[in-house]
Amino acid sequence: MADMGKVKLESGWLAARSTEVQLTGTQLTTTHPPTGPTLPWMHAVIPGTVLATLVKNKVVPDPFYGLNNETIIDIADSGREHYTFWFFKSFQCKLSGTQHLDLNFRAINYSAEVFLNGHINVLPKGMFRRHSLDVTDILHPDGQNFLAVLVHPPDHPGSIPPEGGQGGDHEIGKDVAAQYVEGWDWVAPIRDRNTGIWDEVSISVTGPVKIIDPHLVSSHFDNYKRAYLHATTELENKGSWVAECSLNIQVTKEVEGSICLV
Amino acid sequence: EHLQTQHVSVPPGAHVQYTFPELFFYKPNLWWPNGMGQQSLYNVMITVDVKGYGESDLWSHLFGFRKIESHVDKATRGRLFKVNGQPMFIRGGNWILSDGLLRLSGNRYKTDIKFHADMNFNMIRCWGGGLAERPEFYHYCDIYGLLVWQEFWITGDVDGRGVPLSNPNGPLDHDLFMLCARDTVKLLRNHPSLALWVGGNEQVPPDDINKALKNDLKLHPYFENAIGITKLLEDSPH
Repeated sequence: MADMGKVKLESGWLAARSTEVQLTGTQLTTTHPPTGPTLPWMHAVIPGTVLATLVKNKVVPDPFYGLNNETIIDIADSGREHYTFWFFKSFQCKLSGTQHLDLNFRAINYSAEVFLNGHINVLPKGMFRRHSLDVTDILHPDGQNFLAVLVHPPDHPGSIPPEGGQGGDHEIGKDVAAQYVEGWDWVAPIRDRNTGIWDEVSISVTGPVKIIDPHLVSSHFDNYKRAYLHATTELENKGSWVAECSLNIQVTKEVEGSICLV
Repeated sequence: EHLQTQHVSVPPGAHVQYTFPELFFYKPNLWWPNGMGQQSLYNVMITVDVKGYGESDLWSHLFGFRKIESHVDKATRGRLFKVNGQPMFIRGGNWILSDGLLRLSGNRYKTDIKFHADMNFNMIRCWGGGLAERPEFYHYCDIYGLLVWQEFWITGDVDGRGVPLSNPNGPLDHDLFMLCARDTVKLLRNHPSLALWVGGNEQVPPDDINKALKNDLKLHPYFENAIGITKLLEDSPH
């Protein structure tokens, strides 16, 4: 039985340029999983961008020093496929009976295809949105799971006019993504436009009922002497029968200093 | 003393919204911005137990009791802020992002944000050309008392200005913009430091997006009429 709650997947990731991998996502997550950082695979920075991974592996110099950024090919010149990358990881998770497992991406720039044990899920576009996949039914019985994510850059990466300027040619504004990446008066253009799994990846184990996005609001009266905490939450019943739930809310004072709450 | 249990039936495969009866607090420790008082935080935990199964899920979040109001002052046309009824002089900094390759970590955020608090700031403005900042950013703003002005992803330079005019109608997919905006609000809305959502930098978003944002972000009618609620609650205080 897996422990209930969230586990971050933030180590042991590998990355490879899509044009250098001849295998499909199904093959990568079934018959031909990469075994380690042997070319074209390298250690990946997750959360982070494609460029962060390339800098970590010294494939490109760190763009923040000197004129290094000029030596890194811009996506406008290389084409989007040059910065379209595979990210791969294996993870252990063995559920029991009626447990459920979600695979969560808190942010990906800009779109992606997720392969888990040979099954594909397409993650829709948008840099500022979360993705949560119920993968309960596609986990391996032995607990060893293979995950591969093919991440695509923004649809409109634009190109940088010779004179530079705020936001380059402004093409990036057609997408729902950070606009500074085409360069601004305070920053040189970011060559991969921040493509990548740029925020937390996690797996979360729940029982049949899942708590989703609670909302907490306080209202105040009598000059702040009287206060109310209003809490609303969404619940999802993933089970196949009516779930009779006891919903508990508990508020404890955040303790100061070294006092711990038992 | 603040523990409440409610019984809810959830049909198979269904999504339901559930609102707890409000929890009453007498003289709670309030959350104050940097320089105005303590940043008191409470730990709110929600768990769901399913009959015949046991504990099914758990969620927790630090929460600060505070009331933030702001309006544009007619005389100065500047925006005036009040926290817990006290007017405050905003001392703030512009924030774009912590690292251009998005190597963002809790430690990095803690250092950056403590630095702003040590500079005696009480607000950070997240510029529209950058990111919707991450929960770890807001967590340290909660801890150090930095109010956050968070802009959505519209900027004057890229959207609707310049010669030739660029992106006069903003991004191509307005539904995608609103989906991202709604999901971002759900991700960040429980942080006491979140003080103001702003449509964009030096630019008003396209009309349909601006209307949708204003509609989604207005105060819920349930909280609109404080007198009404006071009256309601005085009749049935608990």
